[in-house]
Amino acid sequence: MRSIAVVNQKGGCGKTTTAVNLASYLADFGKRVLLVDCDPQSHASIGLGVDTDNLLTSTYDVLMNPQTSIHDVSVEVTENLHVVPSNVVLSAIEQQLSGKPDRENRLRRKLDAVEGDFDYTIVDCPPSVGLLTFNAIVACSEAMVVMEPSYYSLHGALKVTDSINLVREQLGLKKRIRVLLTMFDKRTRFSQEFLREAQIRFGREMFDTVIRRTVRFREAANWGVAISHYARTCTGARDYKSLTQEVIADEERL
Amino acid sequence: MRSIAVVNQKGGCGKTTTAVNLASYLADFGKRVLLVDCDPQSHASIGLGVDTDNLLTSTYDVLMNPQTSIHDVSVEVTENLHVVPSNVVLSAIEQQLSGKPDRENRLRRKLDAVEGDFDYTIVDCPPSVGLLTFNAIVACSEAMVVMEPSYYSLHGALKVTDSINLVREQLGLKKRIRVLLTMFDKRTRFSQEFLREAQIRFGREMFDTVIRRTVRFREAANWGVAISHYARTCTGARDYKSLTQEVIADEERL
Ligand SMILES: Nc1ncnc2c1ncn2[C@@H]1O[C@H](COP(=O)(O)OP(=O)(O)OP(=O)(O)O)[C@@H](O)[C@H]1O
Ligand SMILES: Nc1ncnc2c1ncn2[C@@H]1O[C@H](COP(=O)(O)OP(=O)(O)OP(=O)(O)O)[C@@H](O)[C@H]1O
Ligand SMILES: [Mg+2]
Ligand SMILES: [Mg+2]
Repeated sequence: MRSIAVVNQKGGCGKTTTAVNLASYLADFGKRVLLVDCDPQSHASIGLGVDTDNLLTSTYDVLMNPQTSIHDVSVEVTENLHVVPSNVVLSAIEQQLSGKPDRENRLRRKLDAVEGDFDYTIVDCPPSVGLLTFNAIVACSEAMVVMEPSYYSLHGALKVTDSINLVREQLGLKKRIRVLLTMFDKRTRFSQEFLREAQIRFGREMFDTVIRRTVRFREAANWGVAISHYARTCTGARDYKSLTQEVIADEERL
Repeated sequence: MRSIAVVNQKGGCGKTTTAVNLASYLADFGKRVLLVDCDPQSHASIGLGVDTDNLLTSTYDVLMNPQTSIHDVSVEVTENLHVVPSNVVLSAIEQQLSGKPDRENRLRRKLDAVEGDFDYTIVDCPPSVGLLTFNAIVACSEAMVVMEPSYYSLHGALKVTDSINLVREQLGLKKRIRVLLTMFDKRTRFSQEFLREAQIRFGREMFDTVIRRTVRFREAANWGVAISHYARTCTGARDYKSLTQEVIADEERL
């Protein structure tokens, strides 16, 4: 099973949109996919139509209760795609696990237990460097750093890359880092210059695919569906499809 | 002194851009302004040109150390505008103050001590519902909920409004809430419909001013200056100037 944490401490750079649409296209390509919502905002859950106000169990239980497995909580949203939904209760975890030993390995242990049941696990992270993002980085073999063309987003991307490298050294865990640029608007010089700078800084870690800006993503989120089930031929849908093909092609290299 | 917390748990909806440009225009209008950066990302500090990698003291010290006053830490960035800068150290506060009594009143006490030295205090908040945002809500007499046209952002705005109302009831503190729409793109039907829906939901709490989308904000952030010192005549600058005039006009109503 491949597992990918979608991260950037900077808010609003396209993490949830990437997690939802990558997971959805991987499922469309026939992969068995698990999406874990590690953000108390629960937008990945909402973005796939899950009613997060009436959950009996959620990501919170997976992390807090040793008896709760991924399968006890996950919900099938489309064929081949299961979601571990979250809700606001998850924001209590930082304080409740404060000082507890091994608190950063909670998600890792639960994902290891379902290793054979899925081909891909995608973890959507909140815009912060706290315990939830840390659990996702430790649990996943790969990290996808999502950026939009902005100095603040680049600053966040560089910071989270530092944290991931720290985890590699301290825990001796192998982690691949890939970088994705979203909300690209080729009409502005700023975006063009930003892409050039990002390619210089991140080199081969950058995906070839760049996700172009389109209002279709907000519309799809409003309806609680992935872009491929809302506007399958729009630029944004084609871009996430080509990203998914790049991710699958990576399998040979691993 | 009026104090305004700029909030929304949703990431990337324009909180920092609003805090920086509102503070800067208030100072241009001759008000004595304090901007407190309560986000460990420190983008409000960076957006006003402060070097956050070499700070001796920061928001962290103001919240952790009873001896440290606002004046010990604040930096003058332009005439009439002082900033209490932050850096990544601030993200440790949630764990370090976990369980300590009175931890939500730390910022309030420090702002009360400088009540007579400033006309306005603006507090930039991180994209989360943790202790930092809670400190800002308790410390400030007003909250400005910032939204961009998106279902996720509206969801975040409604949640944070609930938290603010909870603080009002539990602590008996009077809090005014105002709502600002940013990144408005009048070419898309989605933005137009969103504005109409927001006006229905929030009514008189909505500012008349709407901040239009323009790439100039990313350019200004890249140079570490407010929009009025970068592109004073662009739509974005005029929008924040008119917002500031609305905020000042509110003084009569308070
Ligand atoms: N390529 C795109 N073009 C236009 N809008 C986009 C694009 N990708 C995402 N968006 C929109 O931008 C907003 C921010 O995206 P999203 O919520 O996915 O970011 P995020 O990083 O998950 O935010 P947070 O930090 O709050 O978790 C959403 O309203 C989303 O619909
Ligand atoms: N009116 C606007 N038009 C276009 N871009 C904007 C506008 N306002 C802000 N931006 C850009 O959008 C991005 C997000 O804005 P900003 O960082 O202020 O949001 P935020 O809510 O503070 O994010 P976070 O949740 O990470 O703190 C930034 O790159 C900023 O330059
Ligand atoms: Mg998100
Ligand atoms: Mg911000």
